[in-house]
Amino acid sequence: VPSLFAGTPRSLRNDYHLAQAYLDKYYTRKGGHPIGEMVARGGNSMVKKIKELQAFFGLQVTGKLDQTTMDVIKRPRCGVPDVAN
Amino acid sequence: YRLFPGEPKWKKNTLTYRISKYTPSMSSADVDKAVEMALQAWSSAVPLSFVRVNSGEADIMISFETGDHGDSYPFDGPRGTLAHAFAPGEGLGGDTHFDNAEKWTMGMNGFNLFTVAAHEFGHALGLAHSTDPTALMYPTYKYQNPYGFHLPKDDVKGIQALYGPRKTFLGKPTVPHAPPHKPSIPDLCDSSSSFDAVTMLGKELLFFKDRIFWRRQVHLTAGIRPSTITSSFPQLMSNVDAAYEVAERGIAYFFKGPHYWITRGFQMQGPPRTIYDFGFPRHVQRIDAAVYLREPQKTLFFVGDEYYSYDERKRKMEKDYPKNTEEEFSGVNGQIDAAVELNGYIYFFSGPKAYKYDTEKEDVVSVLKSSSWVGC
Repeated sequence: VPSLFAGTPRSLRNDYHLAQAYLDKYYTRKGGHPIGEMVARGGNSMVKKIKELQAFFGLQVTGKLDQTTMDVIKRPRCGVPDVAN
Repeated sequence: YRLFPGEPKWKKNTLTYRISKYTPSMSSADVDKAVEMALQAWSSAVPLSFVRVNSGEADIMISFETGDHGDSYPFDGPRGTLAHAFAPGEGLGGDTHFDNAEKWTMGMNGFNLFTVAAHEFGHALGLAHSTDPTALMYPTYKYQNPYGFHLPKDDVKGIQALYGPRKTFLGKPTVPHAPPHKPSIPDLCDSSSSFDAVTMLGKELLFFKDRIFWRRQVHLTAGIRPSTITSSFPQLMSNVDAAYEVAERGIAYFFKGPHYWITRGFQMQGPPRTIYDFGFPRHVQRIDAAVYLREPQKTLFFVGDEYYSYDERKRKMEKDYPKNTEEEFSGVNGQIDAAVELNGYIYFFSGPKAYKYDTEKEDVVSVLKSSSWVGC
């Protein structure tokens, strides 16, 4: 997990869970019946989704949950996913 | 802009919508208004029209929901996810849900319902999220003032990619694809109805009816042309109740329900205000007609079969009003729909008749057809 963060250890766990829920909701392709998806903690699918989010919002694509990325994740938004769904 | 995979879109031009559940954080009248304006934002760009129904199944079912509400996209409490909508299609398609845990508002002290609804209806019509930060379809919330709102370019391109552009109408926009041709104008010539409002605006005379207004020079009957109200007064949209201009101050007032707007020419000066600023009693909910009299610098407001007199210099309603219109203006029959003062005469529009009233003789000196004023 530390590899994902450029942030401070203090907010580590909360931000990680917040980010994971956000990526699951808005950057996970769920066609047809929902399928369980084993997500290795910090696995490359998480990095991949972080990069997709950063590309969508025009941020620097680092694959890390840096401050600007967390700022976007914390903004109120629409519940429709950003990836094709 | 982006479309959904498979580019789902509605195969018809008239869509029904129904607000099936409201929120405690706003009055239902305000929710209705915000929804209507949000739909209007899209129908101003494409040939779609929206009809509200109050029972049964509508194409776009709108509701305020809490937490898990049965569509496998549960809401998450305050902030976070604000709302979601489904792409065009049967059943759930087009339906739009707002998170009831949010504080919804018509203004800025909470999440502005118009802003979120306009975004969600973009989804309900077939748009996915845009990566353009200036677009309405950008995923994160950014307040938009409902009054004076214009659809950003990216969203116009996206929605017109699905439905094509809205053609300007020459007459009443009854059918979205009605070809812009002459016959829609004679509707006014034949009908027995009158105008909603009439006012001078600068050098022009403006006549309002439903969603259309006509502009003309006072002394010329040539070159009269209809426009949609939204094209020049987006906030007013349609059905203006009354209007008047205080030429010496270069400002005009437009009334709709319990609200009024001030303009300088065609430029809106700020958000709507309430008619109670003028000193109307609370039981007055709307104005039928208004006319500014240059000589005494007073404005007459017509409400039902009575009228009030407002002193523009003192900026207050005069005492001993309201008075009965027919008693004060002999020869003018029926409820006043619109009124305007020209060259010292007051023209009262009541149904298909326009009464020319001489204030010195205190009598009607001629009666014309209302529609003759727009070239019929």
